[in-house]
Amino acid sequence: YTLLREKDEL
Amino acid sequence: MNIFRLTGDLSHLAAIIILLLKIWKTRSCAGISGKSQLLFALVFTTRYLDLFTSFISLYNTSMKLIYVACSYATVYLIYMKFKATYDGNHDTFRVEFLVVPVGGLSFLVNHDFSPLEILWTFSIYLESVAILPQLFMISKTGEAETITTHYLFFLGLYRALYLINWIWRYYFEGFFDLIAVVAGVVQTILYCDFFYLYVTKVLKGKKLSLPA
Repeated sequence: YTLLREKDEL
Repeated sequence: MNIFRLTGDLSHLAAIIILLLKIWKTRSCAGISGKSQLLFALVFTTRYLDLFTSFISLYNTSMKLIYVACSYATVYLIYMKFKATYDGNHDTFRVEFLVVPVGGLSFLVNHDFSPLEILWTFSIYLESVAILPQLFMISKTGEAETITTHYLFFLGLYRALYLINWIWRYYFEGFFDLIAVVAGVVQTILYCDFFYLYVTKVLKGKKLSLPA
């Protein structure tokens, strides 16, 4: 996974 | 988005709404830990700061706003509007024992040493233990109103469903976030004892009371 991923989870 | 994630979010929303409605309808927050609710407000505040930096979807943004608004509304009802009914004498868990270690850990173990990422990590760690003041309060008084147990059930179910969601995402999307998963496992484990009581007592129509 990418480190600075977009956080799509709540 | 998979079905476990969606039902997890909805379960979380149900828990939040149940608690708000319970307090509003009975005009009382008896049996509710204001400290846990303060911690959840802190969790949402520190986690959803990305509302200002990135847009993911309308669903994502609206759910975040609803969670934050509801958690602040709950804190307002407990500490302001229905303060007279707040059972502070039984809400004696020392939150600094949670916030300080969790704060330290989020500085030490995170994905990236940047302010937003550390705050996000802090919120993930804090959420996993934020229910402890509430569980402590129930163990102290030895009982909980049935509506409060429904709240706790949906709150625990939410993280359990997220665990299945993460297994799903690992297999089908290659997605894996160790920090979220470990904290999620801890959080779910904290509810296991309660789940047992909920199934064996509350679902059979009995009030949740603990042996003296």
